Amino acid sequence: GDGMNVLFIIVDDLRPVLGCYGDKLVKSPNIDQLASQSMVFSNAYAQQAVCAPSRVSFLTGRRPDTTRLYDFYSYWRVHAGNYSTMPQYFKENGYVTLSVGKVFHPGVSSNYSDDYPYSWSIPPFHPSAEKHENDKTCRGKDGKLHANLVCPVNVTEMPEGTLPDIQSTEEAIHLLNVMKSTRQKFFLAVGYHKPHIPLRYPQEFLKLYPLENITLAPDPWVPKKLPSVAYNPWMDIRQRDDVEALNVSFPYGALPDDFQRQIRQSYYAAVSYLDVQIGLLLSALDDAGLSNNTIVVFTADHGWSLGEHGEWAKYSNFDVATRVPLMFYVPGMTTSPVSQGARVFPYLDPFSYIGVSVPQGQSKQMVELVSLFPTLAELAGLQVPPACPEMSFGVVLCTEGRSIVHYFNISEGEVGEGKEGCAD
Amino acid sequence: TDRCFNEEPVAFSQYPRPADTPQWNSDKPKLKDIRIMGYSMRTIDYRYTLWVQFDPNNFRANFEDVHAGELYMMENDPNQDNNVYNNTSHGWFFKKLL
Repeated sequence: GDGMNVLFIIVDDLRPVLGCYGDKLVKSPNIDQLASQSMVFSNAYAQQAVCAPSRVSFLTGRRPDTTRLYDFYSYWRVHAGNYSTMPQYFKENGYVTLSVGKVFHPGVSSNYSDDYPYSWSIPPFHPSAEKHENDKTCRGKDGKLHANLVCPVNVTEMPEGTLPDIQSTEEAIHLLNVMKSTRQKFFLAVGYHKPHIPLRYPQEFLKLYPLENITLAPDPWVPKKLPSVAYNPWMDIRQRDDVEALNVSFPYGALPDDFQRQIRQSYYAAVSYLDVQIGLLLSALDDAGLSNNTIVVFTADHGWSLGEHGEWAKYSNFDVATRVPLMFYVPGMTTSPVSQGARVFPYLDPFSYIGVSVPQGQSKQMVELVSLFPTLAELAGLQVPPACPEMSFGVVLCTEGRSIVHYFNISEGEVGEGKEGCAD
Repeated sequence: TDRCFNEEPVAFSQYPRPADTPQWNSDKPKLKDIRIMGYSMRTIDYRYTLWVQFDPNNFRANFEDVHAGELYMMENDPNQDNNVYNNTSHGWFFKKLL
């Protein structure tokens, strides 16, 4: 990967409900196609199942106990240590670094600037429609607009006639074309907002998931022996207009079965909407002639409970809340060398595409998002940041993760024998 | 701190709580309200979580003060529904860990 560009795709609240992770219901042909050219990690985990701490953790390569960010209200550079970030490291190594959409969590935790200018070469882009995300834009059965959880929409009726992720894709494609002409190495991070709540997506995606095909979670009850401290009472879900109207008791009351199915249906629909955005973005990478020299990384900040254990949302240590998709496309490494101009990622329409893509390589090794920083550095041919000492508050550049590139050579389904991390 | 131990790779996660029982800010407690931290380690075979006292003033977790524990064995409980932390039959497991 020496000298290759990096396209880093981060999805908000995406658990691995993807065809390439074995989900039989979801329509995700474009992400599956990426997987078919990638090394896919089936046991990848975030360090904390909430946006800001998880993102700061994998973007700095340090765990929450080192960033000291467990909520949304501090900036690690002043609160913990002036740690280098992954994009900053690429920037300092000659890359043009670009941020589109939700990469850092906005607000205090990234200094109200997405850590610009430390991390980025130009000010990060945020879609203008983002500010309408929590507006009352969901048409209810009463014909009025509400701030619902379940929110299929007619995009033409939305403020500005669009949705944030559509705008982010457009901007990312624009930047790819700019970078193509400047011929500078780039690190482009694209952060998508969906399937984070509200589950607001173009209504046509509902057609992919007839309600009669939607099941409940296999275990939609609170486990008898679950300690009360472990339970997440999903307050953000309760506060949406449609859920509030159900008058579900706090903290353990269950949502009605039919509404559980609607949430699951809309989560799947939002994933397919996201898949279309990814498909358009990767197709543009092809169009720009950059698929032969760009590493593509795809992951999420954490997972999301879809009714398992009587829980919704994230905010827990359960695997459904912490497990994430993670895949790396490295031309010439996870695929045969790609000639310039060859189409690697033709756009696939989830409404018409029928087919199954198989991951190019698959590892069942337990890996962590904190390892993204050293892994991407190694793949790009940069010096891998050193391992952090036990106390690293004063160390600007180090990582608490480990490069997982050595797993790329393990064949499908194989779990390596012990002593990992001792090789070097 | 010794990374060269003959064990399989582990993934860690953590989650803060303001109290032992669910309350309005259990999902997103502010730093000053955090009293308990749940630390998880997971392998292909199990997830082991300890919920321990946490002091937000000095960021210290006290593993001598365990509020609750979880242990799920993935082979026969892949959805993590059966917490066997208090099962005496898993004493061998804790011995191995310690």
